Amino acid sequence: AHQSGMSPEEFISRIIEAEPPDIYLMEDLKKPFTEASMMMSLTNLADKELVLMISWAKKIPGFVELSLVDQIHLLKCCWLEILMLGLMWRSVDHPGKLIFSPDFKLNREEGVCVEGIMDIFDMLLAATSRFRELKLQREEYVCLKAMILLNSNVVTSSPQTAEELESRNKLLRLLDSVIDALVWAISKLGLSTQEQTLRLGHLTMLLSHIRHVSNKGMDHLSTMKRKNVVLVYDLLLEMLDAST
Amino acid sequence: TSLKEKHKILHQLLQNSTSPVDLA
Repeated sequence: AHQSGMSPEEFISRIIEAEPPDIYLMEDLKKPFTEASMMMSLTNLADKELVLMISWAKKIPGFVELSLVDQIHLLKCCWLEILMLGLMWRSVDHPGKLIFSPDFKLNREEGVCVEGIMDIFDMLLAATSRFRELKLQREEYVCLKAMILLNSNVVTSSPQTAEELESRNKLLRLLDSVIDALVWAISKLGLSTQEQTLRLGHLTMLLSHIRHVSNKGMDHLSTMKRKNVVLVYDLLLEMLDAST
Repeated sequence: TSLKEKHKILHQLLQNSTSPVDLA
């Protein structure tokens, strides 16, 4: 048994339970948006989501058994990817729209008011339509999200101490549990063995697109902050500074 | 220490047993 010591089915039900609740922006949006008002709504929502993300991460079986340093590094490296994958999942049944929250839905064209954000919206919409094409299942979605979290820092740090080495080995075993769980979820779709292997490849290849969009988004947010288009503060500021 | 300094809020939320959802 891997680090989690539980069956793939049990692992998946645990990470589905860990899913954060729907989050609402709770602002009266004045349209048409200005660059400042759209960026302010986007960052307000991101800050709220980040708080729930940390609570979510702690519910991923085995995460809190990792060293605190690893927990911080993992979240620091992947937070925007996780936010973006959640956005794609919420948007998967709404072609051409980005469902940031039930009370904050944007059409692609509405991004025209923010310099440089249309390209990012287009990449997000393209990845979302790929997930739609693949008919992404909720069980697969939660596995991909856990994979992004646990895989985010595994190649950038080399353990120096025995504690770090132990934590890294735990992390690698945890990643195996997630891969096992994703393979199990795919095996439930009634596909041939070869189709299952291809699907696993299609889904994991999308992770590199998500990392790419996240990097673009990080650069864009840093630019918006540097130009004082939007005030970034609290947890979002901490995570942005750590990532740039 | 520098890591915890740089990630004060993240560090606190990771250590905090009360989940933010309950706090909210």
